[in-house]
Amino acid sequence: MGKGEWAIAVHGGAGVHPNLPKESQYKAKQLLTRCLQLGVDALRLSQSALDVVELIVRELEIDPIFNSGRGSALTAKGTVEMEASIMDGVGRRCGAVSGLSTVKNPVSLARLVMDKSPHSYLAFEGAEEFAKQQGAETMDNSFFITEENLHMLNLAKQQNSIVFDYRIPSTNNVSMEKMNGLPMKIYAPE
Amino acid sequence: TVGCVVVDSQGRCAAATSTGGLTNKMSGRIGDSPLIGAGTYACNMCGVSCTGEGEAIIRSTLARDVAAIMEYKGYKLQEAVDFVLNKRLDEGKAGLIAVSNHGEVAIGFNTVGMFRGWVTENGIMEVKIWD
Repeated sequence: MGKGEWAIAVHGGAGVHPNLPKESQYKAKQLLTRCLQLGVDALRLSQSALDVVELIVRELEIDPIFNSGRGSALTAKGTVEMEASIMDGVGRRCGAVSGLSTVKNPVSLARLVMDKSPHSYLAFEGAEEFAKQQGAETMDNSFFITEENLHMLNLAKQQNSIVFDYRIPSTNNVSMEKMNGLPMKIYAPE
Repeated sequence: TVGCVVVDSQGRCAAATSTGGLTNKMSGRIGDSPLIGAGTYACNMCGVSCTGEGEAIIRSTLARDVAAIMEYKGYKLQEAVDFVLNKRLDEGKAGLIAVSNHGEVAIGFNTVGMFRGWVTENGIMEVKIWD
């Protein structure tokens, strides 16, 4: 690596259940590979680092494989409350949103907060209002909720655990005691 | 949680993180991902995106600490990532990705596995889940 060389890194979350099916692992790797390639193509077209991080996170948000955007973990009420942030190293400008339930790409709303509002963080109904003003794409809440998420929520409720490893096999015979050597109930991956 | 960090050919760094949070969380709960300095940070030296135990990442201002360790201790990127994961998290479990304005990539995690991938201009592309 040297000055003037580009690089991209991407993640889909830390903390993976050791028994995650091979098929799920394969799909996750496919998505990450596709996102990296998307970023490489954009950098080769001289897009900025800021545009490329937004582009890649948008792609990850619309795919239900990971816990963000579509495929988000569910609250105790069975709804989604999504959050995101973005930061530009040039001038350390930043934008963040929380408590979103209809915005298709939370990271792009965070970018709009950074570029088009006098603030750096908007949340819940204020953020949803800003999204409408800015014409950000919104979806019905059901767009974000998947069968797998509902199943995870039920498992978490059975365990009476507020924190839960999101990425566990959906079969019921999953050992629920330990994750990373810690009791599942205190483990809090996101 | 998902995240991305990029340094472009002009040495500009950026970071972004997005999440649904925790399954069965209380309504109104805010995690680390939207908090600048905790789950996401970028400056002229580096870009960082974190994931894992939100409350631990917030308390340790994990993302900003990578930049601070580089700035004040003169650590290189991977050294700074290893330091914050080992010294700042207490018993917390987390993972993070980072790039520097010199085109370096650094990744660290103390969980069982992390969905992650990286690519550099010299053509190396890797995607991993386990250690």
